[in-house]
Amino acid sequence: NEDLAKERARCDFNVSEITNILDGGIERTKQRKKIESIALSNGKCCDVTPEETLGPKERYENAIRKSCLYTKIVKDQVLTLTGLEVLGSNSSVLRRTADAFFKDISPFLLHLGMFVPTIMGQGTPEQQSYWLPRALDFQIIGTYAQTELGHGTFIRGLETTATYDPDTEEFVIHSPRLTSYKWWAGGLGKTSNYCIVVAQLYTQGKCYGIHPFIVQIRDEDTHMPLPGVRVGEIGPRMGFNTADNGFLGFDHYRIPRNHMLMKNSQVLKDGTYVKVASHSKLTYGTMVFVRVMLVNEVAFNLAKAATIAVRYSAVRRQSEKISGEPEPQIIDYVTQQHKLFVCIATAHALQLSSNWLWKTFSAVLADMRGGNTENLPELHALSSCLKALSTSDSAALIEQCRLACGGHGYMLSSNLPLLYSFVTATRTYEGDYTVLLLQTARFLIKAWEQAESGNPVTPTVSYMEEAVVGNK
Amino acid sequence: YKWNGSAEGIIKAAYYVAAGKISSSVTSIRKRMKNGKAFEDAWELTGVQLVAAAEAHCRAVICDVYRKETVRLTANSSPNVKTVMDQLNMLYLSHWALERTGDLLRYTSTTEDDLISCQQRYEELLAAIRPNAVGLVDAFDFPDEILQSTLGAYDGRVYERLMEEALKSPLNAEPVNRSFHQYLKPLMQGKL
Repeated sequence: NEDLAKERARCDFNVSEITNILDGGIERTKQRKKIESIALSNGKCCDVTPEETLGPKERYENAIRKSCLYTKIVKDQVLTLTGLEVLGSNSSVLRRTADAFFKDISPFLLHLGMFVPTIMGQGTPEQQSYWLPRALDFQIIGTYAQTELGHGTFIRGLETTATYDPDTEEFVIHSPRLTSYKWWAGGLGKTSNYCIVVAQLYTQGKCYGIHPFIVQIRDEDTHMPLPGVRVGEIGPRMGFNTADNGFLGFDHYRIPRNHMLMKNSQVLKDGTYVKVASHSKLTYGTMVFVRVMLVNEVAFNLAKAATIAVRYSAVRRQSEKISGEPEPQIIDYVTQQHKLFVCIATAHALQLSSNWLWKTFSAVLADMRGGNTENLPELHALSSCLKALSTSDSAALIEQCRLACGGHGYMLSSNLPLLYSFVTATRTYEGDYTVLLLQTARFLIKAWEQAESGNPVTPTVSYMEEAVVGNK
Repeated sequence: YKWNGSAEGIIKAAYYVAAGKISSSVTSIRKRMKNGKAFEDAWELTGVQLVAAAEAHCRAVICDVYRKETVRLTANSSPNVKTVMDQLNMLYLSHWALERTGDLLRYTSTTEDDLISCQQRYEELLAAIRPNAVGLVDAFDFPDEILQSTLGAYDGRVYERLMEEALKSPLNAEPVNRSFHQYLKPLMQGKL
């Protein structure tokens, strides 16, 4: 397109320089491009029929086909090229590259996104050495089921029980009522054969609160749900239609004692409960990790929407500014610039904030390993409000990008509706917007009271010290 | 706090807004408790203010981090990259200042004249960024396979791609859909 070519010719900065900044350095850009080129060279002929024209069953089957293809490419080519560290430092690259295969979502998303990280974060070294090789080699496929039909962000309210039976050295997992059914987890419906289940732990007649358990839900050979397990898909939804979101209930289903993830607390053979970690909030680690990742995720999706809308606005011509003259590019209208440029800026703001949050998260984790949990409340408050605001801003701005593209933005082939329905879901899951902000508010009010009483406060709320003096 | 319109000034104002909202929330909770409410009830009744306070705090943190990281990451960049990154950053800060004029007027000593100059600066920034807009989104470096969009492909063949995708619709696989024979024709012939 001539207009786009002209736009590129008039650009007065080195585009690659900004790419390198956003990637985190020139080496990381090279690494990303290398991974992308491997994956993309294999993925071009993935869909002959557009995914969105298929029925729900066919879409799921097609998503599984592509997930297996993509997994094989990652296993055989990407991991052999870069080694296992790709899963850590380059996980966002894999996430980005996966979009070449899935316009919507892979049913495998939570396998590497939450199943594996939870085992890493909450399993003992023995548990990790048993489960991780099987999971990373995709011999088993797992997901993470925390949310229940009747319970979301307030995880202390979860109803699923895991009652220890010392006679058989097993936990009995049970869903006491409909509201305790696990609900929404991606990959749970028809895909996963294992699942991290978060349940209230009972032993020796006492409840010790929520704990994570690895639960086999389907036969490894036939894939049939195991007796005592009721599992299925939750039905059509606004977006995420290939994510295989599922429900899961248990009828006094037994699992071995060592399937409880025991890094932070253990149940001994005789049923004695032993707390290993010094801080009760360590189990929040997975949740905080996911929220940190989500800020990055929405920055990425907003950048995509901005790219689509800005390029389209350079191609599209509309109306007459001056009678008789050619139609201007719509990007020349200041109202269009007002809609679009803040989207680019916000994508940068969220990307850089996400990198910063990741560094903060890593530092707090390192502190915690050394026994210092002082900064955990601040990290929890930060990850909560950044997750809330970034998902909310991104959803609103992606919708703004769609509106900036007029009727064509309404086409699924523009990809804008899918980006919106995907990001708007992130505003709700892993902590709804309002609930998360109220959690942050609790931290802020405590910090304010601390500042009022002249005690030191943590860095991100240090501004309160000055404000409190002003108030007095 | 006296508004000065600089990036650092806007960030400081954002923190003042956050502090003001937190302070108001604390005052409300205490007032309700003084009037006999339990803490939990006072908290619940102050919920709307608390959410707004947390929002303001988070916005201030994002503005602050975005500014500091931009300055840090472009310290060794070429002058034009530094300029365009700074323009984007200022655009973000000005945008949110203008979105929250009520808060600025309530919690800082920002005046109408300050906001008028902020609006003017915002519009100047739109014009300054305009020539580099396509370059800026190109810098996100999305291959077409990842973008998966008829409107956003690198080559800009928007209309051709829209038509190509339309032709892939299963409804276009046959010239006449069977519903014509089952329903439309009988309706039009009065034989339904």
